[in-house]
Amino acid sequence: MYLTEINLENFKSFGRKIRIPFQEGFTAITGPNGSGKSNIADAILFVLGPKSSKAIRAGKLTDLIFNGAKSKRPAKSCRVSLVFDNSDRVLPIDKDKVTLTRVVKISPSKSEAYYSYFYINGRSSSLNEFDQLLAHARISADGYNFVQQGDINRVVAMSNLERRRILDDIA
Amino acid sequence: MYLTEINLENFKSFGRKIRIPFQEGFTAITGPNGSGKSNIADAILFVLGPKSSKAIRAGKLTDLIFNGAKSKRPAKSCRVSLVFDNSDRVLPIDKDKVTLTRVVKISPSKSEAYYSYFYINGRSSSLNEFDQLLAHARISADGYNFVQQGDINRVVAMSNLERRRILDDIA
Amino acid sequence: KKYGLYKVFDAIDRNFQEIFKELSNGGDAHLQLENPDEPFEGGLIIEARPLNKKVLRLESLSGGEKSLTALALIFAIQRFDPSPFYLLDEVDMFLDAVNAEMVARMVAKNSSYAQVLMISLRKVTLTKADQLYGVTLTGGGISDVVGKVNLAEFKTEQPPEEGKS
Amino acid sequence: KKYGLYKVFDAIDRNFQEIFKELSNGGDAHLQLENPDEPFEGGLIIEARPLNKKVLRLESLSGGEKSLTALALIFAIQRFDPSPFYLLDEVDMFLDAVNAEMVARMVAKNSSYAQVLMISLRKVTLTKADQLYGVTLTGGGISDVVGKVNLAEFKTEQPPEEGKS
Ligand SMILES: Nc1ncnc2c1ncn2[C@@H]1O[C@H](COP(=O)(O)OP(=O)(O)OP(=O)(O)O)[C@@H](O)[C@H]1O
Ligand SMILES: Nc1ncnc2c1ncn2[C@@H]1O[C@H](COP(=O)(O)OP(=O)(O)OP(=O)(O)O)[C@@H](O)[C@H]1O
Ligand SMILES: [Mg+2]
Ligand SMILES: [Mg+2]
Repeated sequence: MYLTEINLENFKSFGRKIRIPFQEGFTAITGPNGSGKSNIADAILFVLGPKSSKAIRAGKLTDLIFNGAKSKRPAKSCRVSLVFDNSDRVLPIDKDKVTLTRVVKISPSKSEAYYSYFYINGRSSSLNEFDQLLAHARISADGYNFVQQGDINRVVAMSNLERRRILDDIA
Repeated sequence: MYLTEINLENFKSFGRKIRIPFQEGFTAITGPNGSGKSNIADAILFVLGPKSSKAIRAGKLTDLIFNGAKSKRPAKSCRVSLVFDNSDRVLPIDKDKVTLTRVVKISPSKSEAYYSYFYINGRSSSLNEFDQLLAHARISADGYNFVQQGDINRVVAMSNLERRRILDDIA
Repeated sequence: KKYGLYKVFDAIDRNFQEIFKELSNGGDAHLQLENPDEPFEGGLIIEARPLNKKVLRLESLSGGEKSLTALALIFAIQRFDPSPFYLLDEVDMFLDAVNAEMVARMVAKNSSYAQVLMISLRKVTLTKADQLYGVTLTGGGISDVVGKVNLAEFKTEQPPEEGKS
Repeated sequence: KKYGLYKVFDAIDRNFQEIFKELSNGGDAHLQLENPDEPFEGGLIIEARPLNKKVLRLESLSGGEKSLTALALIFAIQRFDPSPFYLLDEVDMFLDAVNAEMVARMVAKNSSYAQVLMISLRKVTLTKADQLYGVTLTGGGISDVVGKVNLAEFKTEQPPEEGKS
């Protein structure tokens, strides 16, 4: 199982539709400060870590929606799809390709309200179904397989007690 | 007024006598991780910031004494001298050259005990005299003229209240 | 419960020792429970001995040595609980060129067992990837991704050869 | 007491705006008291607008943008309360090559008014210094300082030209 592409639409600083194909093995991402590198990581966490406390560096979910720039008006919703190659059936779904999609939409009527939608291969799903699927494939965002910017500093600054708690969580 | 040289002897990882001459203007220091770059900064803070809370990254003063390596036994004392060009008489001492020296010695008899000595141009001095002299020349280590490794991260991580307190201290 | 922790501790400590030895080109490191009899009463101590140095607690290492040691611990946990997908965001920031090279080599090796996405500004890392993307901000303030990154702009970054002219 | 704070706030804010504009090649930034009438009841807010972007609080900037903004604040304080001697230890760590270059330029400029000692691993910084020292660890585990550092080993480091092959 591996990630074959990411589709972003109005997610954070990606104020349009973007498709990023991936291969197996080692992919590196580079670019200037503030260009949007960590926002790609946040997009993956947004889908893989629905319950994850690992902040997607946003106060509330609607902060993830593109909020405008010089050349474009703010969007009303954002969508991220992760497409996985599932030919080894690691995800318990009988398909070679599995697409996980998450959408957040600002409610047109009530101001602070928003809607959050989950889809698996286009079929409507739920946060819980995502969670079970991901835990099964061991790619959920709660593990140490996601090392966000600044995590190294946080581990260095931890007390001995906090470090032991890492082992408690794993045990 | 500027720093013309630093003399280190058994200070942290500098397990011998080393003299580093400086010019006015911009001096850069580079080298691999763990080679001793920040230890040079600590040596300057050791002399300029006697009362300074800015940790010289040591639990107690005797941690600053060279504690041995493959090729050398631990030392019993460490000494750091800073030599300043004082031809503009910014330091209230009537000499072209002012040498500030600080020594820490482990007591030969009582364990854990240590002695701390201060010298100005070779003449015995005290922590208070150092403090007055340095404050006068505006080079004491308590200001923002010393930005230690990690300080930028600490400013970024501060709360709004902590940041305001920076202004309080300055006012 | 205690036995569960001992088991996890032993396995991660073994990984940590191996990984630190490889990343630091021959140094040693190990984990230690502050209170081995009652582990939940104490914390976890990390000790590391960079090459040619004495054993030290994590707190008394240099900035770069600390970050390499913390990274070795994270890799040790990853090896204990493997996943098909890893994401690493600027983990090589504090490292000098030699240490960054060692980390990039290990990541490249790991990427033959699992997919790895690594965000980095370091040339020594970018040259080891199978695939490289550049992220840019367009004039209009919107992020875009380009497939063609010119690595020649990055030139090799080495720590100065000490003592050589 | 309140007036003392207002005076310091105004002066440092003015410096901060100028310095951020110079470091970010045209962006804006400013300081704001959370409670301007009763400053001691509130904190200090930092807002920055990198080039081509909207105004944002420090918290929602990227890692590198945050560190550039924090550095601009520190430089603003230094300009307010000048000293004959400055020491900067790896302040350019999180910056891409362009931002590191802007910081190195500013430091080089400042060094004509005061003595500056800057510890750095970045080539863009080292090439701007009047004097360069290398620190090494000898085989016996003792630190030493060498005057001859070979910068050719460091090669220029630039962010990839986006979009160019
Ligand atoms: N909802 C949003 N709409 C538009 N832009 C956003 C939104 N949320 C965040 N941003 C922008 O994204 C930028 C941060 O991008 P990101 O953190 O991905 O940068 P980066 O490439 O990782 O940089 P660095 O190298 O400094 O870590 C910020 O400058 C912010 O303006
Ligand atoms: N009293 C002491 N005796 C001997 N060595 C010491 C002593 N105190 C600290 N050290 C050594 O100094 C080293 C740290 O050096 P320093 O922090 O100056 O490194 P650095 O060059 O700044 O590295 P980095 O680039 O990672 O910040 C540690 O590895 C530690 O072993
Ligand atoms: Mg980032
Ligand atoms: Mg250092």
